[in-house]
Order: sequence, then structure tokens, then C-alpha cells
Amino acid sequence: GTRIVYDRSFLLQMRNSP
Amino acid sequence: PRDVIKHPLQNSWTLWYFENDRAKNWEDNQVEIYNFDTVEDFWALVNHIKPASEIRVGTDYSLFKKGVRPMWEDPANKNGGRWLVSLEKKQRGPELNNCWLEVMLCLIGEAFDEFSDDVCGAVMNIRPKGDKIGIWTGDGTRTNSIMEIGQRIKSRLNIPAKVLIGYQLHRDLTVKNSSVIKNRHQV
Repeated sequence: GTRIVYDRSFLLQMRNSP
Repeated sequence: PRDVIKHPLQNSWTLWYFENDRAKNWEDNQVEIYNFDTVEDFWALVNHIKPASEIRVGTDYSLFKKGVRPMWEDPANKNGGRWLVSLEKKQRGPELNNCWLEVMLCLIGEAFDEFSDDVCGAVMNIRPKGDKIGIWTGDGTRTNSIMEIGQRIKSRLNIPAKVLIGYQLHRDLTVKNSSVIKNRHQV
């Protein structure tokens, strides 16, 4: 099946988004 | 609109906090802090709680897949083990915080691809002699998966090649008088 993968740069970018 | 929809994680996770209150039995001292299953809720949690380096000595943070308790007795952990990353006392600060955050990012981001299914969670122990981070997998016999996970942990945490980390089976830890815990794998 498919897996929802997030790399660290995307996750870190999301840290301060509203 | 697109930006209203939160980014779903592959798994739901629970953050636990452990503090040793001798009046209570050990299992009751593990407290569920928060369940989450989106990137946004993860950050809402992490930005809200004390960072690893600021919680008291003798306490733990644990991040486990929902329904798995942060203890080897849990059925999902019983036959497994942990990759153990040991830090020095002087690293209790930004380095520890970054290390713990990186481990959490690996977990929620499914950084181990198909081997991520073997990962149960991670435990961070704040201890007088030095803090430890353990990444727990559920089946100690799946060597290929364990080694792949260990390799990726080392690269994500920028651990130099010559510095080895060990994988220990939980059941080896329950041998009371064993002072030296046998590493079943190293990478």
C-alpha cells in the first residue's frame, strides 16, 4: 500500500506555519 | 481551501511522560500527555511542552504508536528491542533537544520507509549518569530491518561511522543481575 512519508525539511518548514 | 486541511501522518502517536512517584506503581507513573495524527498537531504539542533538556532528572518522554504502551511488557514490544543512543552529561541542552526532535521526526515522518512498520516508538531517559534515547522495534529477529533502521538512525543523528550504537533485546534487560547488557547488533 502507499505510505505517507514526510522528510525532515518539510516537517521543519511546517513548524512555524500558522 | 487546501491550507485548512491538516497534513495527516501515516500513524497516530501518543506522547507519554514518566516521573518516578514511589507512592504509585511503575505503570501508573507513565502518563499519556497527548495523542496526535497530523503534522500540525505534532508541532502544536512540541512547541507547547518543555524541551527534553528541561524536564527533571529521572523522568522520561516517550513517543509511541497509539495503543502501544512505552514498556517492554506491552505485546507490541515484548519480542523486540531497542537501538540505544547514549549521550554525555554535557550534551544535555540543545544537542539533546535536537537529537530527540530528530528521532521524533524520523518516527512521525516514516523515515524508515517499509521498515517503519517494525518501529513501535522511542524513549528518552533523563538520567544523572547521562541521558539515553532508545528507538524501539517490535521484533528482535528481523535482523535486516533492525540493521536498516540502525543505519538510518546513525545518519539522521549525524553519529560518526566509528561511533557504534548497539541494539539490545528487551528480554535481555530483564535479567536482574546482568550488569553488562549484551548488544545483539551494532552499527
